Amino acid sequence: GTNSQGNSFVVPGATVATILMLGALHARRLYDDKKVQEAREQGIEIVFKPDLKASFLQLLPLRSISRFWGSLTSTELPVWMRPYVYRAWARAFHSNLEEAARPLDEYASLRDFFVHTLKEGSRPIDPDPRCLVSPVDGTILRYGELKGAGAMIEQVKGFSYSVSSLLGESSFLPMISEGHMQEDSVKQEKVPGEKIKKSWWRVSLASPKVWEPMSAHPMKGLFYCVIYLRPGDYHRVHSAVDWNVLVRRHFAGRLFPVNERATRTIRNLYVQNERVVLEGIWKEGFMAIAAIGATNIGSIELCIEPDLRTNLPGKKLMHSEPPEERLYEPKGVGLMLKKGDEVAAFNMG
Amino acid sequence: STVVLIFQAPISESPLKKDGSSEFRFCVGAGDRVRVGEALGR
Repeated sequence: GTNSQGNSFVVPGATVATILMLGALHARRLYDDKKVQEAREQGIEIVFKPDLKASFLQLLPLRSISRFWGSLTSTELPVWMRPYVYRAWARAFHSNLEEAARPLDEYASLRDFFVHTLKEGSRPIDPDPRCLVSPVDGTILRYGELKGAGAMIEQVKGFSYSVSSLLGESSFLPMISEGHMQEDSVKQEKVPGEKIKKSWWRVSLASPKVWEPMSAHPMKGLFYCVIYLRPGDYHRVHSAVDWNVLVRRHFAGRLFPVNERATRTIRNLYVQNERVVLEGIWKEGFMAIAAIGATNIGSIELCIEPDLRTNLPGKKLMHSEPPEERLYEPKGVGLMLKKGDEVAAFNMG
Repeated sequence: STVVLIFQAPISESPLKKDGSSEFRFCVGAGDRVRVGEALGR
């Protein structure tokens, strides 16, 4: 009697203790995040500071968790339940249901709804031929010009990562000297649809760090823009300009969360995470876009390469492992995309 | 998830000549909400 009586006491006790611990952790998290918010409002720069939770995340099987989440959200829902589930999701993550292209009860699962397209005309593309448009809905985290050798992008103050580790050993990424690019002798005229002049690649591929004296063409800089997509944002990726996609690189990586806290506490977050890089050329020269996954969004699907699968089980996560690369045909011309064309989609699992 | 865009664009030919005639300039700021198709820079 005492034994079963003991057990009947232990189980509820452990459960209550676990709930209290989780509650305390959550309260601490809310407190930390409030502090960060206040710091930002006072204009105090957020700095990189690894914490225990970041080290704990390193131990978790995040890719398996992501795939489990994907299979869970792929469960087909009864038709009558769908609008309730998707409205709850929209309320929790501030999605705009009015823009969804189809009636809610036509999305068979949450995963199906998550990657919904938008009603025609929901995202007008800026017609100015000189402008470069946002490829996604989201929040601008960082932007600017890459200067000086090494081309580093700041993850947060106190920690930066290199463009070449993000994009991979790019044979197309022009060399950077003193932060400026000099257009070589061959000017890239209206690239899309026109064969890329060999000499540009030869120069950029073989060019030494030191560049020819100022050429007749305008100097070129290398710019970057980092955009964060919240869970409730529209998760399809479009083309920022008219360009030719020459190569695709898929890095099987970790799937850390990429929220604000993760950027402050996980080293090399964007360089460690699973990602797909598209690289090519536009009328002003080099162009690349990196789509980076996260725990809840481990899949990156390409409209231009529907067979590509990411977040596959059994992939060995060795940093030394080179990315899986594909050159798009015809060689040197690649696939032509117009500004605003759909390129890719993030999805759960 | 996160998207990083990296691209070449014209800069002013000399630090003195900042007339911005052919120089690329962002028209967004950190923390701004953007949507597909809106200009990031010109």
